[in-house]
Amino acid sequence: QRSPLNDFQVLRGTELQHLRHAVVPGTWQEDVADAEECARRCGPLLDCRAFHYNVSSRGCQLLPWTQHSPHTQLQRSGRCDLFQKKDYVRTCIMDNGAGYRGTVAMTVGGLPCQAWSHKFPNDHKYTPTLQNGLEENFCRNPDRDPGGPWCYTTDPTERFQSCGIKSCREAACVRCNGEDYRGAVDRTESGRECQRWDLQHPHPHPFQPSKFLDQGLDDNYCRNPDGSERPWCYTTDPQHEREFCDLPRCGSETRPRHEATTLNCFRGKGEGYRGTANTTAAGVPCQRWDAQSPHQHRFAPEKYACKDLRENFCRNPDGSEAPWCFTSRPGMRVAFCYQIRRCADDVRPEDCYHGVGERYRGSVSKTRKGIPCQRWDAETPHKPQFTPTSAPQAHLEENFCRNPDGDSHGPWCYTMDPGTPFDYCTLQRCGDDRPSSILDPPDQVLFEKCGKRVDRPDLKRSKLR
Amino acid sequence: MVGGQPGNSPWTVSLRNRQGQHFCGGSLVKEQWVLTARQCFSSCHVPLLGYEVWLGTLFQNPQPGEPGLQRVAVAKMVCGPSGSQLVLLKLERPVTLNQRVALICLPPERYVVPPGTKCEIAGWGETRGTGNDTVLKVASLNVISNQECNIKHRGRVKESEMCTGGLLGSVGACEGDYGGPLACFTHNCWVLEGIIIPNRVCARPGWPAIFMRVSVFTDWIHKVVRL
Repeated sequence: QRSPLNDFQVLRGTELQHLRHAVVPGTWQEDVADAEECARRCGPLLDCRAFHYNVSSRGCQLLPWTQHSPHTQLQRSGRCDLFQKKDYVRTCIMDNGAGYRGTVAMTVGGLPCQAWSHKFPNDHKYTPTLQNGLEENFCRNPDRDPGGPWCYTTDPTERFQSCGIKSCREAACVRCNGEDYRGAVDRTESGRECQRWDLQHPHPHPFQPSKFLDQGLDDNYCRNPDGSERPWCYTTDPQHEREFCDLPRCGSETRPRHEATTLNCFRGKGEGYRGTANTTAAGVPCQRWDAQSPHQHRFAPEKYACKDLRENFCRNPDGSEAPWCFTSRPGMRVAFCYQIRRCADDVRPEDCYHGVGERYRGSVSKTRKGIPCQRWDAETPHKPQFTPTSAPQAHLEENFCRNPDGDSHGPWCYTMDPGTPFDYCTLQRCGDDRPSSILDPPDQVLFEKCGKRVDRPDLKRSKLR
Repeated sequence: MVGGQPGNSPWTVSLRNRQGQHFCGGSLVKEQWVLTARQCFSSCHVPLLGYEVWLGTLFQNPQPGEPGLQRVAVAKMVCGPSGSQLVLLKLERPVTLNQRVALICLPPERYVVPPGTKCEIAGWGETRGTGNDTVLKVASLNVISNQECNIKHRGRVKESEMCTGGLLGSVGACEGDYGGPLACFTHNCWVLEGIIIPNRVCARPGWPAIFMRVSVFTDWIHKVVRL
């Protein structure tokens, strides 16, 4: 069940251009069933190192070069994906590196490598061929030396030397439970090859890379998208769905860099929440993490050392939407602890305003998320409805925060983020400012035609008793 | 929804995550805009690929092809003013309004619902064993003044929040209902007066429930839709 694509590393939406016009890439072969068929054609060819696959036209173009070849450059493309043979683009080695076809050309002692086609200063028996890949002066392992790729050196006193290229296993270590592991190991601990994440065979699964952009589900490398105790993958063995990978741990069990610990609120998904809330939003007490009753589970505190699974506190060890826990109620396995409030994620205010800020004339020019404001007299990225000429009374100067429409939530601006037309600013109401209370006598209410509900016949309660 | 009974709320939508699971409620305020709770999303910039809203069904897990079911991808998220605990979701396309899918009115800016007004909440959330886990449930609640509410909640209730009276029984919203509507029948219209937000405990007997007061943010909603 091994896919021919397993030998390739994909770059989505990318084309590899050759910058010398005299060099002509392979012709496009149309109506190729899928990228796997293209890989099947390229795989065995010694002079095929990569291919373009055009998803819409189902075209396939074989390429004798990769992004590391001279005079090539990667280019964004709306029509195809670039698949390159792993051996040519991986910067680490699997096993003894006999398959390594990278471009390192320096020994571990810092000596430049001698070109394989040269017999000077160090004579040798090797003749470069397509089979042995002894190209230029790149490190190679033609004799399957256990020490990995090596080369003859340009120093006559040092005949040859290892290049010290790291094994993929050693090249990247696992911090915490490996949610941010992005190494290039594609084997499980029993040696089974991993299934590609973008394939649904031999094992169908929910982790489509396009839906989990933040999980780095590249090719068929070991990853941890579901908060397991360490990186794993689906295997190409139909009898064996998934398996952990054997990867070295980084030093001390430190928290992943990107997390800040919070105690009284939670930020983002709450993976850094370390407070003591221990009931669910429904008020049900949480089960202790070191207990297996009433609910059995895999989150043993010692296996999630940096997730702080102490006592029965709400935690988020698996990247769920919010802190959660197993509940002490047999009929309710897990529940979120949404009663913990979210930390305010706004930038600290830099100034203050009175009323709703219609007369604010300060020079703050940043939104509460820290995005720079667009100039009021500019037309991009957002075409403004309020301009210095259309609203002279609002003093719309430069890109300073203002309130030309009397927005009750304070000064705002158009933002430099194309995806955010406007937002409020890093301003707060001045301390001495007492807004009028809305709890004064209620206003009159007039509604347009909406909020009408047709009680559905299938729902109408029977009048019969 | 703890307590309550199966019911119909054609403006209540179900938010679905990348695995297609229901995780929050929402209210259809414009054909292409849903108002929901900030608590439902881990950040204001979470990648929305794979997130959808489902409308036109009463079932939490409608069968594919169920008549009336509309599934629309979420295209964009706009977080509300600081402290609003609200989020507007722009849908990839407008929904089709019909008997099963309807808009709900927004209240006038700064409108305060008179105490005693009859309202209802709706959602597919946690029932805590009160039954009908698989269908949309509604529960009737009566508005009380912030002043009365602050007696129990010791002054913590803000002006941008509103309350419904505590009931003897355990009736109220719970996990999975957040973001859903507190709709009040006023002048022959259903009006979205509140948004369900997490309370310290779900449906606590005898305790007033706290909701976000939509009328404080009506101007923001109109502005986002307009801009």
